[in-house]
Amino acid sequence: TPTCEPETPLCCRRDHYVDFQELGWRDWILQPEGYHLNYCSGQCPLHLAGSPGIAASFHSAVFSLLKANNPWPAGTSCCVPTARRSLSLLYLDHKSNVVKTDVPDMVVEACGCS
Amino acid sequence: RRAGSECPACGGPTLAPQAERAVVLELAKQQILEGLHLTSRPRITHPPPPAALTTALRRLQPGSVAPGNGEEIVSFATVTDSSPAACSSMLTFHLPTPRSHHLYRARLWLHVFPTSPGTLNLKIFRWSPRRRHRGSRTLLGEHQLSLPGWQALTLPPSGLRGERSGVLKLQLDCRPLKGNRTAAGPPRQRLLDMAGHQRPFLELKMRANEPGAGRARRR
Repeated sequence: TPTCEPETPLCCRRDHYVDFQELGWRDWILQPEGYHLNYCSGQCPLHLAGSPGIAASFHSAVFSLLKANNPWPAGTSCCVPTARRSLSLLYLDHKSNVVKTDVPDMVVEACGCS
Repeated sequence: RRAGSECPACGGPTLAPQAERAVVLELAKQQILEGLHLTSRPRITHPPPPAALTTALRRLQPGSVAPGNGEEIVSFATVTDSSPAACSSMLTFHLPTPRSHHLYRARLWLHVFPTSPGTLNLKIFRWSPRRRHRGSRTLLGEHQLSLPGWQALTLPPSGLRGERSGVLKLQLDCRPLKGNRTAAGPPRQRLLDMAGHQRPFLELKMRANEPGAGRARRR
């Protein structure tokens, strides 16, 4: 998936790095110091519908062309995450215990058109 | 709103960079609290001393991750009723309120002074308050400590479960071994390090309960 440039109109991944210091949360989140809060944004014209971003294969490219030439568009397509990974956090709970846990699906790695 | 420019996804007005940043930070807070199943950020009133924290984290296996949405917890002891020898002490832990997680491994980490005389016989009891302050205690384990320094003592997970309040009291009873008999009275000098950055702590490993686990047990 392309990372969004300022004027990218098509479906892309918008990257934002969030530093926990900026949230004022460094007193209870011990590790890491921040994380990438990415999200998907952009248009999904019909010929891109069903294209999973970077995972597009030759088949899906041909399939997209067929759809683009189809005069009867069916439904709309949205720019959604197609690959996400977990985030490992080390933090203090309200009883000052140290807790280490993996939060699933926290970081969007790739976007694509539904 | 930036005049004239249009959001490429929804066609609405795009946000000015500062406004977008503020929205992203709020989103990040929501996403993290949801991911940790918290309704609000914890208020840390008594953070553990950084030295104790560093020492404890150094003891844990680096890179070890509890399997499948599991959690690892380090809980520092507060020492009460410590006898002068500080070897027969009561350790109090304030564990997280149990969620839908299953405790499958527990270790008590103790630091034995280098000056301790030879091998120590250590009994670990779980102390439960019962009627009218008379407590009852359950033996969780007995260990021979022959080396000074950090000791990781495995405890039976089943012996630590079940305290709704999250308060767990462990009573230590240790005596030097003379030959293969324990000395009659408690030792006179300090044997276990209970203060500073060598404070005792519990290392717990939890894993998410399989769906329906409780039903299987009832059946």
